[in-house]
Amino acid sequence: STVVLIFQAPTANTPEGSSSSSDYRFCVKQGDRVRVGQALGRWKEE
Amino acid sequence: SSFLNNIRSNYSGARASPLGGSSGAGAGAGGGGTGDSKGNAFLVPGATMATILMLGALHARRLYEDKKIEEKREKGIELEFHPDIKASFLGVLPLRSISRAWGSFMSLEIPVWMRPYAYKAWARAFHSNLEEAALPLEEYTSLQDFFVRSLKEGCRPIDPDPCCLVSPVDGTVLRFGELKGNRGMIEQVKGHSYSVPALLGNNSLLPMEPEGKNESKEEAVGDKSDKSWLRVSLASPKLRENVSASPMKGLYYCVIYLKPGDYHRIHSPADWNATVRRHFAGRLFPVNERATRTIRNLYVENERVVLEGIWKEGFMALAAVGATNIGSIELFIEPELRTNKPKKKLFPTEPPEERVYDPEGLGLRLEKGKEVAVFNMG
Repeated sequence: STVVLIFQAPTANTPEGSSSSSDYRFCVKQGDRVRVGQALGRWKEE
Repeated sequence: SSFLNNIRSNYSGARASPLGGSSGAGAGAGGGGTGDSKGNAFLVPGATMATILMLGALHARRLYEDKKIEEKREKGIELEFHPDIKASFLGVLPLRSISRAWGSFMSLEIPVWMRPYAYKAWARAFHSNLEEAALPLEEYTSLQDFFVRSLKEGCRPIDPDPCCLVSPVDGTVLRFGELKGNRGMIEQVKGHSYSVPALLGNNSLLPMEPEGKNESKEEAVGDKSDKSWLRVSLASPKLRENVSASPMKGLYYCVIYLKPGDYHRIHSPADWNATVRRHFAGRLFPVNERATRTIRNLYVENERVVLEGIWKEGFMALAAVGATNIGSIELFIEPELRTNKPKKKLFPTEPPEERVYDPEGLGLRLEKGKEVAVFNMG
C-alpha cells in the first residue's frame, strides 16, 4: 500500500531561486524509513 | 524423503511381485497393477519437485536481479521506468477478486494454540515488530486481525512542533518535493510521471493557476534535459494532465510506501478539516518497488480513497492507494464506506464516488496524530 500526501505549506515571497528560513523544508530523504508522528518537514514562523 | 521412500517401496514392490504371484492370472493382474501404481507414485512427487525447482530458479533469478539493482542504487544510478511483459500480464488477472478471496482466507479464525506461531512466522517473513503490538498474540483471532493491529500506547510519539507536518504512516519515503516545478506531475520513477489532478480526481480543490502566467520562470527552474514529465501515458483520457493550469507555489507532495510487515493504520498528519472524500474503484496492481518501475500510472490506476480538506496553511489531500491483496481501505470517520467491492463491468470507467462532509460547515475535524484509516487485507 502507498500513501500520497499533497499539501500547501508556507513559502516566503523571495526572488525566484532563492529560499528563506520561513520556507517549508523536508527533513527526510528519499529511501528513509519514517514512522507515524515523525516530522516530514518543518518551517519557521515569521 | 517421501519421494525417496516411494522409490524404495516401489522398487522393492516390483522385485517382490514376481516372487509373490503364484497363479498366472493373479500374476498378470498384479504385474499390470504394479506398473500403474509405479507411474502414479512418480507423477505427484516428480511434478512437485519440478515445481519447487522452477520456483527456486525464478526466486534465484529475482534475487540476482534485485542485487544488481541494489548495486546500481549504491553507485548512485537512478533506476528508470522499464515496462515488461510480466507487468502487462498482471493487467489481465482478476486481481480484485483474488484480493477479496485472500482477504476472506486471511479472516479465517486460527486456533488459539497456533496463533503465536502463525504471527511470529509472519513477523519473521515481513520484519514486523511484535513487541509493539497492543494485545498479546493469542488475542488476534486471524491474520487479518493481526495485520491491522494497533500499537501500544506511546509507541508512536507525535512531534509536538506546531510548525511541522508529521508522517501519517510507517513506511519508506519514495518521493517528495514541490509540485510547482513539475507542472502537477509526480515522478513515479525516472522516465515516467503521473498527474496529481488524475490522482485526486477532476473535482479536486487542488489550487491551480493559469499555465502561461510564470512560464518563463518555470522553464528556468526545471532541468531541460529531464523531460520525464512529458512521457505520461496517453492510454486513458482520464490520466491526461491538465495543460491549461499548474499547481500554485508552495504545494508539496510526499509518497510513502508501506511494506507488508509495516503498521498499516493511517494517522492524521496535522490538525485539519476533511471536506471531501473520493473513492476510486480501480485496479489492484502491486505497488512495490519493482511495480513502480514496470507499471504505468500505478497510483492513478489502483483502488484508492482520497481525503481532501483544509489546514492552517491551505490545501491538504491524503490519498490511500490500495495494492494486491490490500484493497480494502477503511475510514474511521466513515465506517460504512466499502472499497474493493465486486464490479459488474470488466473494464469500468465510472467516475469516483464522492461524498462531501458537512456541506453546511467546515468539514470533519481531524486531529494531528489521530487514527484516520486502515488498510485491510481483501
